[in-house]
Amino acid sequence: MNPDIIKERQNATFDVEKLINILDRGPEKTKRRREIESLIFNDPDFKEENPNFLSRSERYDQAVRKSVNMILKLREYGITDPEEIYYYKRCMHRNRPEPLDLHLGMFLPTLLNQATSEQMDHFFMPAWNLEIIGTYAQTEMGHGTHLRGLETTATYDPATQEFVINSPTVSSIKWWPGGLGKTSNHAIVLAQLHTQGNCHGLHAFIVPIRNMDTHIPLPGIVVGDIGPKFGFSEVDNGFLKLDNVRIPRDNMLMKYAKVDPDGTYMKPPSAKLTYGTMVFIRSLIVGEAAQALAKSCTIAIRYSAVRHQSEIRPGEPEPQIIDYQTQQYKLFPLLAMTYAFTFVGQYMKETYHRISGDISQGDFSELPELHALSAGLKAFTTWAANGAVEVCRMSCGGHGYSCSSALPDIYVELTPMCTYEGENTVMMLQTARYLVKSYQQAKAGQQLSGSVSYLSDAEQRRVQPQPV
Amino acid sequence: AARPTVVDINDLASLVEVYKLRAANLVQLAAKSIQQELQNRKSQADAWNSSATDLVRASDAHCHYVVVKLFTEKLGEINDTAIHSVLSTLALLYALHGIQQNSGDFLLAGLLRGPQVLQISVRIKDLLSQLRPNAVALVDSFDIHDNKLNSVLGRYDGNVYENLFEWARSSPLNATEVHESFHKYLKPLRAKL
Repeated sequence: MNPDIIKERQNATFDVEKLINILDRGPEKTKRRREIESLIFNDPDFKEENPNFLSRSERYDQAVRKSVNMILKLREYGITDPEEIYYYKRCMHRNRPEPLDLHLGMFLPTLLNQATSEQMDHFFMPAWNLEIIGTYAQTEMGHGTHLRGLETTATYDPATQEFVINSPTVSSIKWWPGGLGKTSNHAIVLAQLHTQGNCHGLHAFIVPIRNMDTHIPLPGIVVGDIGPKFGFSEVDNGFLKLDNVRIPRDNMLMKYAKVDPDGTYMKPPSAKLTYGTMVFIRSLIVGEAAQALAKSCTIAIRYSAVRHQSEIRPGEPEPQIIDYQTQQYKLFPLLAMTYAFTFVGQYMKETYHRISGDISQGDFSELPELHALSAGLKAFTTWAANGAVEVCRMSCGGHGYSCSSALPDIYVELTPMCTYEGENTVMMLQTARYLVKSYQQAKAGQQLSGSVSYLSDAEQRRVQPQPV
Repeated sequence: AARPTVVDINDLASLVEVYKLRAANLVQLAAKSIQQELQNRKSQADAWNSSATDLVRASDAHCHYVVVKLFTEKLGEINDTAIHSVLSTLALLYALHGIQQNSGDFLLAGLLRGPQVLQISVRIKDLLSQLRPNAVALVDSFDIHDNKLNSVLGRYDGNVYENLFEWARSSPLNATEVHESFHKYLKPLRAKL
């Protein structure tokens, strides 16, 4: 053990184990987390070649091998709690994104939330057993956050009771979904529904894309990997071009919206149905941003404690760089930010779980506020974390540029959070829409509740600066 | 009207109030910008777009207020005195650093005066010194296993240099002492020069 680090730990004024328990939300959670970690880190099946020294194809191959092992071990250990599965996966892939992320994180949950019971019978077990490996194909080459702009079409043919799915233009080619390029044999495709001459907007369709036996792309399907990008080296982000592919009527997810055999369309009970999923995913993103910050601060602060450089008092030995005020000013506010965002992520997840019961009872009253708040907090935390990780990396001098520090990887896996699941500027404008609406209600004398309640009383209260 | 609150830069509740009013002020400015654009006979959509930068700033301030508020509320759940103390120091640093980074908003809203901003800078430096003894313990509290951290610089044992050297030597480029390119290109070059 490095003597500087030993000294640092002796200086602490609080019980680290107690704070660990607080961050885990209880000692039993800490114990369980460590159990899962030891399951993995002591298992020879999860040994890996250093990905930094592998080609992209080798990295993908290693990730698929580990994912397959993961699925088998989760069954073997009987781990079924979603949060524990998620944590197990993060440990096993050492926090790196992996090819089955969308199958586990989007395809299965979308079936659970939007499939009818018949569709569940038909699709869920094969998907749970990895016969069906699915992804979620929403974003197109020319369209992303603005969903109404998506061009892919699904046109109902009552004569054959099928949907014809088509990519009408180059810009409509599905682009980016994780696991789409080489891993998946099905995709949930978001397409503009056309039936009886009318367009009814975006709906979800289960589209087979590869032969389940040979894994060869099916007729009318052009699919592949989009090539190297910023980070996510283990993930086969893919493209999907659909040339008038026919799928049965039963492949449209119809828990809410429906198309009858004759093509009659029934709209879903509420546009807010997807809000819940988005709030949950955004609360995960806030938690991931906090986790990336925690790793970066851990690296930069421990390294600052062992690195000696230059001098503060002439003639004295080189001090630890953590003793320079400028180094403290760079890192300690980020440490504070990490704790702040950790608590925000916990709050959002708890709030989502608290109201998801209401949602299933059809009570959406709190959802608009939480939907707006989660959009803003996702943008606020990921933008701040994005800058913070770079400060941590550059605080480590030259070694911060080495992949051995892990900081380059942390950065390239964090920064996409500013863009995916809602581009941050668009998210902030969504929150602003809610704020302006609330402001106008407050002006009209309405007493507001929730996080915007201050707009009601802002008019009366003015804060006087303290006399200096 | 309620008695105006005096800003105490050492009191988190007071700082939450200041963040709240900063957000309220920026929301009001954004709403007024839209109103102004509408009076200039712009459509609702164009008025919205012409106020978009104000709207983003208002949302950012709203989220910042929510984060400071949640951090402050979290402290209320902490019973351990030593942990409550160190987390309070972190929360105060987060709030004051945010004011320092966005001081224009607070001055514009009349929530702070220049001398107070200087006080805040002094207070931040004081908090840095307070946190110094606990810095490593605070990151140890994230309890990120070395196998998850994946970092030679951030190793729990702090033995950076030995492991940095090992890591470099395991790079594939060092699989042979002499890389094949020497015999393929560099050595034949000499014969040609």
